[in-house]
Amino acid sequence: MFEARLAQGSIFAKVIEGLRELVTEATWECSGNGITLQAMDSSHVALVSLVLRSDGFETYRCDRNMSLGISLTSMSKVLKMMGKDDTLTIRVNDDSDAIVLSMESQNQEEFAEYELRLMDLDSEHLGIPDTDYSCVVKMPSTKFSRICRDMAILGDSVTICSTKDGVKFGAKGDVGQGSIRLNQSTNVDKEEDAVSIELREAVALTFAVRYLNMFCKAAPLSNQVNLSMSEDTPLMCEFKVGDMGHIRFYLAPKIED
Amino acid sequence: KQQQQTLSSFYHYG
Repeated sequence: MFEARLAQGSIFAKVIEGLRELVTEATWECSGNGITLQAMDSSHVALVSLVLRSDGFETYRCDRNMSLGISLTSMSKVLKMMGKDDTLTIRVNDDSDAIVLSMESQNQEEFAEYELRLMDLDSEHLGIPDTDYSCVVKMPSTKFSRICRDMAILGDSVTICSTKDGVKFGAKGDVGQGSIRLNQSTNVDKEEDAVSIELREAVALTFAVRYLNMFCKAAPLSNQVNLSMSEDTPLMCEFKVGDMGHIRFYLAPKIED
Repeated sequence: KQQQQTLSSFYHYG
């Protein structure tokens, strides 16, 4: 049996909203350590890797490792029925072909239960080595979302140039061109508002902005986003999920033909 | 002209 309970069910709903535009279905790997998921988009340009550690749940029980094929589209629809302060329990009974989502209102007066059929999915797993990136930019996730949205107006691609002083996002297309430069924050009252840059080497990489905008669907999970970059290496775009884990998106760069 | 790469150029299956 698998059973995991989250007092703040809305966190789980935000995780699903963060994933479901990039991947519509995925296999959840459940073990004693927690829940992990790795999935690529259909064109194999971007990948998402999710970790939710067991100690982040109020209660967590996983008697044996399970691979659960789940439609994220359907799960998202079910989770929309959850109240904003509801507690969420996810359960898979032994020998069952369904996942059960139970939602309980804070005053414990309302209790809803939905079942979603599990799917048989082919999953391809990519090994992603630990990487010492040349540059890690940390910035407010709302600011990153706004920049990606704005860059998409100008063109299909965005070039991210990072130096020790700042980071520049630039795009050009048929309508024209533009760029936004953010300087490293010198002093900020709140850490979540800061832009900080750890840099060993300056980098300039070009990415399809459409994917970056999909990654930004996960921005409501976290005040800050980390962008890790090295030349000729996929971008790693990370949002923390509270203290319990993270969503990491990987995106292959574009190269000059 | 820019060309989009795929992740399999960087990471291996398995």
